[in-house]
Amino acid sequence: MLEARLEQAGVLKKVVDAIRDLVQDINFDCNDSGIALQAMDNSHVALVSMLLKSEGFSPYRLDRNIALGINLTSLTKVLRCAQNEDILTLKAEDTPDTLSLIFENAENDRISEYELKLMDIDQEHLGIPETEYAAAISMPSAEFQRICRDLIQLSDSVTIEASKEGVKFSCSGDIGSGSVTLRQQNNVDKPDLSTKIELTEPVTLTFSLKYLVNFCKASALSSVVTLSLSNEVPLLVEYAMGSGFVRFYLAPKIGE
Amino acid sequence: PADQESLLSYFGKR
Repeated sequence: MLEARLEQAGVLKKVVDAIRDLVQDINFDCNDSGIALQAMDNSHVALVSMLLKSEGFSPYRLDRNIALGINLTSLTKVLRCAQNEDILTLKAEDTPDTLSLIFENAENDRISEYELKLMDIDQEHLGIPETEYAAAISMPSAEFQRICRDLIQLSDSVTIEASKEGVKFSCSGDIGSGSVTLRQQNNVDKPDLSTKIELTEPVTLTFSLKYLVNFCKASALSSVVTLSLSNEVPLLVEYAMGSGFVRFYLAPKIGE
Repeated sequence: PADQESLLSYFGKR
């Protein structure tokens, strides 16, 4: 059986909010590392990979690996019944038909218990190769969100150009064109507001803004986002949490 | 316009 207790229900709520517009039916793969998921969107353009590490739960008990087939719209409905500050316990049997979600308030005088019906989801898992990226840009997640939301007003796609001078996001559409350039800067007082660029070679790639705007729903999970790019490979957008991560992969657009 | 690539051309099925 699985028993996993999370100090803050808000963490799972934010994770689900971040991915539920991209993927609908998913498996939570529970193993010794923690609770993981990997799923592609219907068009096979974007992939989400998430891990809530077992260390992030206290306790984390698992007798054997199990996959919990979940409809995220249904899970969202149940998670709405939890306060962000509630303690959340997930429980499931070894061959589960349902997932139990128990919410307790911090004062320990309210306990809510919900059962979510599980589904059989036949999910294809992709092998994501270890990649040495040519450029890794870490920046405030709110800044990345603002840039994507601004540029999508002008165009469907954005060209990201990373060089040692900085990172330039540019787009061009029917009404005109626009760009935002961020220079590398180190904010000593507030490291989360720094923009850092690690570069082995300059990179220029074009991506669909619709997906990037969607990924930015994970901004609530982390104040910092890391964009990893190499020419002609999918972009990696990572939101790191205290004990886990949400990663998005997006295939580039090619040709003009 | 640029063509949207599929992830399947980069990541193999496991």
